[in-house]
Amino acid sequence: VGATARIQSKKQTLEDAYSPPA
Amino acid sequence: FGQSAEIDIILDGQDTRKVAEIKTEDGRKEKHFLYYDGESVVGKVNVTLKKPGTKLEHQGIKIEFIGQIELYYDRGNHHEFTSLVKELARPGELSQNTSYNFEFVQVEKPYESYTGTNVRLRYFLRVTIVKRISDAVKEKEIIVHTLSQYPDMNNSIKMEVGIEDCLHIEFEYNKSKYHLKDVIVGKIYFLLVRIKIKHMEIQIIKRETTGTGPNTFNENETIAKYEIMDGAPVRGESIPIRLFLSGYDLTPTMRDINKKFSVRYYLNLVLVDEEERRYFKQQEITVFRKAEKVRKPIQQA
Amino acid sequence: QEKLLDEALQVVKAQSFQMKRCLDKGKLMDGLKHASNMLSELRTSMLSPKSYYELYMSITDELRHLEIYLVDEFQKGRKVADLYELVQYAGNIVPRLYLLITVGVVYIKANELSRKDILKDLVEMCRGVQHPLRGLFLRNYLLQCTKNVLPDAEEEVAASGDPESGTVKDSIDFIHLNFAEMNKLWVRMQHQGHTRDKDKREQERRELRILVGTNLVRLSQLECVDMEMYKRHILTGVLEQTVSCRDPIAQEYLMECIIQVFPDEFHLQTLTGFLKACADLHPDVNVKNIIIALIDRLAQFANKEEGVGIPQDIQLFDIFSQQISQVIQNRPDMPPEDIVSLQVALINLALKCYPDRVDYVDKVLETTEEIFNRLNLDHIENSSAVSKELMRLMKIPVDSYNNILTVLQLEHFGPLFEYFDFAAKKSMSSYIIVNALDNDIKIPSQEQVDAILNLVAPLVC
Repeated sequence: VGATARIQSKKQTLEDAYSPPA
Repeated sequence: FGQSAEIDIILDGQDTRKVAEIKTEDGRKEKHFLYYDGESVVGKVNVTLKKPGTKLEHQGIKIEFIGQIELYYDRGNHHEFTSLVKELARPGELSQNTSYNFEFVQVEKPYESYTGTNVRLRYFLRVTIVKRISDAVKEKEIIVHTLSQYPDMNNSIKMEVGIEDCLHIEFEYNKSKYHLKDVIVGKIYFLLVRIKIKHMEIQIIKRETTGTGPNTFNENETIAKYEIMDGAPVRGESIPIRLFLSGYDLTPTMRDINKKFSVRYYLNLVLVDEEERRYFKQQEITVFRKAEKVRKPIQQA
Repeated sequence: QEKLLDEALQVVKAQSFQMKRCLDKGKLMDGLKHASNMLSELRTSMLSPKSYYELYMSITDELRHLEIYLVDEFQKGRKVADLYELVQYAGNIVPRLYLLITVGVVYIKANELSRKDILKDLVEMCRGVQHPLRGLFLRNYLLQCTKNVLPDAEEEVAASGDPESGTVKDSIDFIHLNFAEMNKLWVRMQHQGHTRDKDKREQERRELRILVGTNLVRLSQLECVDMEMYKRHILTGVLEQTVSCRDPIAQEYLMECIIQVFPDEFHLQTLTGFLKACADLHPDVNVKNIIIALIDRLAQFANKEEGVGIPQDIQLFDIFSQQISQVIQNRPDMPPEDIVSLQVALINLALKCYPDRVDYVDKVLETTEEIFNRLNLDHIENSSAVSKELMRLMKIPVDSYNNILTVLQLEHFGPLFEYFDFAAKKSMSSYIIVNALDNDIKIPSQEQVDAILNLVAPLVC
């Protein structure tokens, strides 16, 4: 199980995902 | 100068006892038999006379069980935190090869064997045949591992850190205590990114502290450099971390061993920007050795 | 670039040779080491997308040897314990993830771990590569490798003991996440580098579009996807990403990609949603082409001999007519010629899908006239694009009916004439007359003669 263990990541908003780098 | 003797120390159960490795000062690896705290150290000492037919006079034969700390910058002083002795033979003479059984019952071995940068902690048996001119001495090292069974309360580490108006992240590691073969599962969540990040890595740093007060020595060693991000995220990005400790040569965390030294581990999160500037955040973790699940062979019916 | 690429390919050649030699000797760990060295060439930032692509193709070709070797070993029962964990020891993330994907697929084929878990893990762990170019190729590799192992069943088929083999829904989630991440990286490329290289970068981005499009191709290849699933779980998500990314290059490509890769039956059932998205696209997007592409496809679909044609319950013409008006309304700065091009597409749709509905054709002309009114386009230059487009529009019913009497039924045919200048009227009029003559049309009644002569009055005046 360790081999695929992950911490659930917060979903990135579409707004953030596609905004130009600050 | 007359008769001399070969000394051998044979430990009980050598064929079934586990062997462990430990670094020597010059970086090589040695194997020795593995013992745990509280285990008895039992065996026998074989004294073999080199010239048959010749007597060997001595002022007594003894065996010691010693646990000692050696600080490299203070070679002369060996700080013995465990020192047990058993007399094997009263003063007299040996005319033939002889064996002596010895048993140190449920010996306390409070610390793990350790070879570091400025310090070494080791356990060994020492047999001495006291003679008028020069004693015959033989040492046999053993390795001690300390096992920890941490309570389930092993909370995660989650923290927000940042540089004003520049870089703001939240990092999370799934535990604060990891066993030697554990996997560090975490994530880095970016709240604000106003620097041009080139990549991000997580390092495992081992810090060995020796000495006390003003003359404290700190020796940092980067055990692992593990890239966890290539390129630059934008706000809201979550970068996963999964770092397997099995791949590295770690020891358990050692805190204030006999008031002589400590070994601590830190996760060092390092972000590097396009101009090679480095932003980092260290976080101590506790590394411990977990008793391996030894599956007892099913008793034959 | 050639020199850099050549040097990298030399390393690939050397390392892949060593890798294969180690694998032949059964020395897997050494083989993996060489594979990792080979993959490290993909960490470069020095290569253009074109050169990087060549390097990528060469390396992934070699990686196939590793995959085949591992699949073979696993099939022979020589499973390497914890291999999925072992490859994660690699310190550099790019080689690590390529190896993880390769081994992950082997595990899936060998039913070593739950297929669902591995797929989810791979697509999530690729987040570690945020560099646009490297991230795009890494995720493309993920798509290539998983092509034939994606679960494509309604329910969990406990395929040979795999506890969680996953369902088609898992595949949709997997591909959708990969698509969203790739689109994000692809869009982010535009902000990299100097503004002076804007054009070059746009060109490079166009060259890479197929990498992102492959996600949609993969979705279309899922057998188990029915209309409902497409509507709810595929199109909605894809359109959401496409509209939200607000990048004209991405939007234009993705909308056309949707039209190309998914079946027309699906488009028919999802027209409103798709066309609504068209209305929300970036102002620089050439929406006209997208809508025209869709209309043309559906018009062809309607006319396919063996096809079932347009289902009765779908008011295709009305939907398009309303949605196109909405699009035009949302885009006040759409050039008039583009507006007319949309009407041309619409009129083609009406004539191809509903050949007997003259009222539909008239509706298009009416809408066009309203728009011209609204834009108070009184007299348009014959040489102008909009005049040419309007002429194209007006010729379509003439050509398709080949009967001037039917054309006369179009109430709004005449009024539109008024927008032409004299030269255009002249050429249109002669066009109509010639068509009537060629088709030997008899004009039975007086008022029809009057109507025609009124129409072609410019020929006389």
